[in-house]
Order: sequence, then structure tokens, then C-alpha cells
Amino acid sequence: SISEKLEASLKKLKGKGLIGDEDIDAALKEVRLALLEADVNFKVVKNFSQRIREKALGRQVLDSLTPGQQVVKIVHEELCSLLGSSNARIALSPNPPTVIMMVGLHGSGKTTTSAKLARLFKKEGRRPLLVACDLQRPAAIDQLITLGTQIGIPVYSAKESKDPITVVSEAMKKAKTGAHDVMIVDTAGRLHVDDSLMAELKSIKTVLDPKETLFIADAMTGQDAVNIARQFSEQIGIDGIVLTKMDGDARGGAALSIREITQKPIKFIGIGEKIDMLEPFHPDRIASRILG
Amino acid sequence: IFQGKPIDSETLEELEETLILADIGAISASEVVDHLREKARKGELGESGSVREFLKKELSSLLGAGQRLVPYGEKPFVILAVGVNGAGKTTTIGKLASRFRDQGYSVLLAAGDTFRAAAIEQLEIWGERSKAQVVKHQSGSDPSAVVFDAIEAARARGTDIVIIDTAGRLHTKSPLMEELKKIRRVCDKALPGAPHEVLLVVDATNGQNALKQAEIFNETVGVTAIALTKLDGTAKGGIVFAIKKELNIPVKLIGVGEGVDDLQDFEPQDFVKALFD
Ligand SMILES: Nc1nc2c(ncn2[C@@H]2O[C@H](COP(=O)(O)OP(=O)(O)OP(=O)(O)O)[C@@H](O)[C@H]2O)c(=O)[nH]1
Ligand SMILES: Nc1nc2c(ncn2[C@@H]2O[C@H](COP(=O)(O)OP(=O)(O)OP(=O)(O)O)[C@@H](O)[C@H]2O)c(=O)[nH]1
Ligand SMILES: [Mg+2]
Ligand SMILES: [Mg+2]
Repeated sequence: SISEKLEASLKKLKGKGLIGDEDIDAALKEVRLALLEADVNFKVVKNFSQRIREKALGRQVLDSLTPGQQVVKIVHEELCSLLGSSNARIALSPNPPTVIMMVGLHGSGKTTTSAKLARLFKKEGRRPLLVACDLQRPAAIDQLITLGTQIGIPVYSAKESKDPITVVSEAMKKAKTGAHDVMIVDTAGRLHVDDSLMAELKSIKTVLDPKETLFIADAMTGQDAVNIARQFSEQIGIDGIVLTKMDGDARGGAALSIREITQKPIKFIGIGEKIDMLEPFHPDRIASRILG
Repeated sequence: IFQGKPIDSETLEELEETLILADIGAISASEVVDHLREKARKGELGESGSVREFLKKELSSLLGAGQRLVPYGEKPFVILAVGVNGAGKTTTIGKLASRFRDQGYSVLLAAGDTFRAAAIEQLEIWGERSKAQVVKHQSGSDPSAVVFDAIEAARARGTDIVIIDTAGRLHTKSPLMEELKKIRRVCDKALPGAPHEVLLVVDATNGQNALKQAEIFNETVGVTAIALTKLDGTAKGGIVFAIKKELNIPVKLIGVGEGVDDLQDFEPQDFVKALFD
């Protein structure tokens, strides 16, 4: 584990009193390696390492901790603070419906998470409406309708429609007439480098004017997390993040990269395929997982 | 050219960063760079003209020659597609079925994902697009039963190729991995020797976890080939070096889009070149 590796590289420090230059370099090398193996982006790791160096240098080695434990403590604290606070709140709009738009890459878990979120709102006594705005993927509409049926939540869809803008305009009317106070819009997976699909998403957002745009990201994402998050953040604008497939054994370093780039809160984590498998985000657990 | 001259550290750092950003892995990247530094020191960089070109040759040779996914032996040739959730299995199967049809083979698809919402409907649409027959049961039924029926049907009809779609599953879920073992046993029961190809579908956007996926799926059902999807994005899929080195599993196919024609054979040299783009 990282604690053991840091112990090994720092054990000659015991009783020296202060953490000095070469001591910290050896420790930082181990920390950087641990973070890279956890899929934290190279540049994010570099910046993070620099911040840890500043925090650790010259710090008194507490008698209660070994120097290795001291560095782990500093790293863990910094990771937690970067990952943001536990904040699963989606603020409701003063003028219903509260519109939530789900965006992200192919297969990240948007459709499944749309249903999971709708179920949570229903449990809180809301009247959510799911909107099937993926007109591209085979049987995407069927998928959302099937999920909606499982949890007794209506799904607005227009199978014959070729235009997502028409679908969302009609959905907004349906939400009003059906007195739905929450509307969750599932969109098609798209690449951050597909100009026409990113432009389409922008237009959909303009029509929807959502209270919340949620970026759905796969916990297994590697170094590319930075590129993806940056484009969605800059081109579309996001308000929150959901990390899916956290029930696997991916270390989840993408969480740190996405946080660093977007500065937006991670609101939920997906912890399974079933529709009740969505949990609020807890930074300290994720920090330990990333550190290994 | 390079006769025992050291490479400047800035060049080496840039190369190491490029490799890490390509998801090759931090340790693999530093091993590659150390090897490069040593070669330069001994003057063994040869006539390659640049450190970068030498590195490209080294990386290509790590991957070996490109291998194709080609049916062989008695029919039906059975391909079992496996992988984690959302990797691109169903789409890759659809593309593959279409390619085989174009090559003159008859194809039957087994709707082995009986769990996920609209998984069967999704495969059926790909069946229509690729003119492949689809064998399916009710949603929620035993996937092994579907697989058995599909292979039986292919044998009866003289179909050339059977491609089996399975539900996405995280390799950490032992009951699901046990289910996959059973599916594999049933293939062999329906046709001794089947499946002839176990295709692990891997999302190029995944990081180091893809190696774990390959290890566990290989341990569970024996993986013979990898289909690396979503290479039309900006992720490089560098994890395939570790998969080849550690498990000797070759990438045979790459996915470069959502369309039926967006499937290509894996060309190691093109792949390596793209790492540096
Ligand atoms: N294990 C696990 N699987 C998940 C989770 N969230 C989603 N999935 C699975 O991941 C796969 C992809 O989920 P989808 O909801 O279809 O993803 P998507 O983003 O809508 O995909 P596209 O519409 O094609 O872009 C499915 O097999 C889901 O069951 C999760 O938290 N854990
Ligand atoms: N851009 C791009 N998208 C792809 C590629 N391959 C698959 N996809 C998309 O990825 C998403 C998931 O594909 P699926 O075929 O449903 O993946 P799967 O592995 O069968 O998913 P599960 O059955 O839910 O585990 C879909 O939106 C596909 O269109 C590819 O090579 N490039
Ligand atoms: Mg979807
Ligand atoms: Mg599938």
C-alpha cells in the first residue's frame, strides 16, 4: 500500500524533526506513482505533487506519527479537499419543472443513471418525468421506457422523431400539462471531439435551459478524463458530476482529474446495475481508494 | 547518427509523458524510457534517425504482427463476446456480423444478454442491419439456454458463424463471472471445441483497470482476442501493451465509431504512430 511504500522511503527520517528537501522528493515520487497507477491525469498529478511538497516541506514531524504516516495524512487531506464536499443536492427550480440534463460519452451510464435519479426523486415525493432524447442508439428509447416501467415513472418519447430539439420542446409541454415537477432528460452518448454532436447538445441545452446539467463519467476512465471533462465543461457547461461503475475495482483517479478541470461537485456515484444503486458521493472514501 | 551519445533528459521526459498520457501505465512508461536511455548510451539506436522513430519501432515489435479474426475449421465458428458494462460488445457484434455477411458468410447472433433493459431489442436491430438471424429467449431467462439453442440452430441450418452477445459484467462480481464460465461450458456442450474465439471488448477510454479486466476475464473463460473500441475519441488505448506483454492476448479489431462500417483490423504500426499524434 502507499502507506507502506512511504514508510519505507521515509524511515530514516524518524527523529529528525523536520521534513526536508530530499526526504520529500523520495516520498513524492511514491505518491506520484500511486496516483498515476490510479489513473489520475499526468498533469493533475504534477500540480498535486507540487502542492503536497509545499504543504509538507518544513513541517514538524509529529511524535505521534512516523514521517511516512505524516505524508500520507497530508496527501489524504489534500485529496479530500480537492474531491470536494459531500453534496448530493440537486436544487429544485422555483418554477417547475426542475430540468436535469444528462450528458457524457458513450456507455458511461446516462440512461441507467437517469432512471436511478428519477427513482430517488419519486421516493422524495416528487413527480418526475423521464425524457428519451437519444434518437441515435438502437433501442435507446425502449431501454428508458423499460426502466421507467420498472419504477412506475412516465417516459416521454417520440420514436418517429428525427430531431432531439422537437422531442425536448414537446417534453417540456408534457411536463407542464402533467404537473411534473422534475424532468430528467437522457441524451445520446457523444464524443467531446464530435463538433456536430457537441453543437447539437448545445442547442438542446438552449431549449431546455436546465437547472442542472450532469456529466456522467465512467469510474474506469483513464488519462483522457481531462480532455473529455474540459470539452464538456467548456462547450456545454456542467453543474455536477456522477461517477458510475464505482462497484468495480477501478481506483477512480478520473474523479480527481474531472474535479480539477471542471471545479464542479461530484454529486452521486453509481454502485451497481440495478436501479436502486445510486449513492451520494463521499470524498474521504474515494480519496482512500485513489491513494490505494 | 547516435553513437553512444546520451539522449537529453527533456526528450526522455516528453516521451515518458506521451506514453503515460496514452494509458501505457506509469511503470511500463518508465521501463520503456529506461530501456531507451540504455540503448542510446550503448550507441544502439541505429539508423532510425530519431529517438522517436526508434521508440516507434520498439513499441511495434512489442505488439508483434497484426492478427486477424478469421473463421477456421468446421462450421459453425463460434465467437463469444465478453466485457464490462458499456464497453461496446453489442455494437461490435453488429459490425462484425455485417462484415462477415459482406464476406459471404451466414451469421447467427445469440441474444445472450437476458438481463439489461432492451438488450435483446438492441441486438435485434443490429441483426436486421447485418442480415443476421437472431436467436433469443424471453428477457430474464437463462443466458446459457439461449446460447445452447443458438448453436443448435446454427448446426441445424448450416450457419457459418455464431456470435454470442453477453451482458456487461464487472470482473469483480464473482456470481456473474461464474455465469460466464457456465456459458462457456454450454458452448462446448452444444459443439465440442466451442467457443473458437473469446473476444474481450475493451473501451479505449478505460485506464489501468482494463488490464485487470483482461486478467480476470482471461482467467475465467480464456480470452483469445481483444476488440478495442471508441478509438475515434482522444484516448489512445495504450493499455494493450501491458495486455500483450503480460497475457499475450492480441488486439484483433478496433472500433472507430457507432456506424456499421466503423470496424477495422488492428494494425500495430498505425496504432503506435497514433500514440504520438
Ligand atoms: N456495474 C455497474 N454498471 C452500470 C452502472 N451504471 C450503468 N451501468 C451499466 O453500464 C452499461 C451502460 O449503461 P447505459 O445507461 O446504457 O449507458 P449510456 O451512457 O446511456 O450509454 P449510451 O447511451 O450508449 O451512451 C449498462 O450495462 C448499465 O447497466 C453502475 O454504476 N455499475
Ligand atoms: N464512438 C464510438 N462509440 C462506440 C463504439 N463502439 C460502441 N460505441 C457506443 O458505445 C455505446 C455502448 O455500446 P454497446 O454496444 O451497447 O456496449 P455493450 O458493451 O454491449 O454494453 P452493455 O451490454 O450494456 O454492457 C453505444 O452508444 C455505442 O454506439 C466505437 O467504436 N466508437
Ligand atoms: Mg443511453
Ligand atoms: Mg450489450
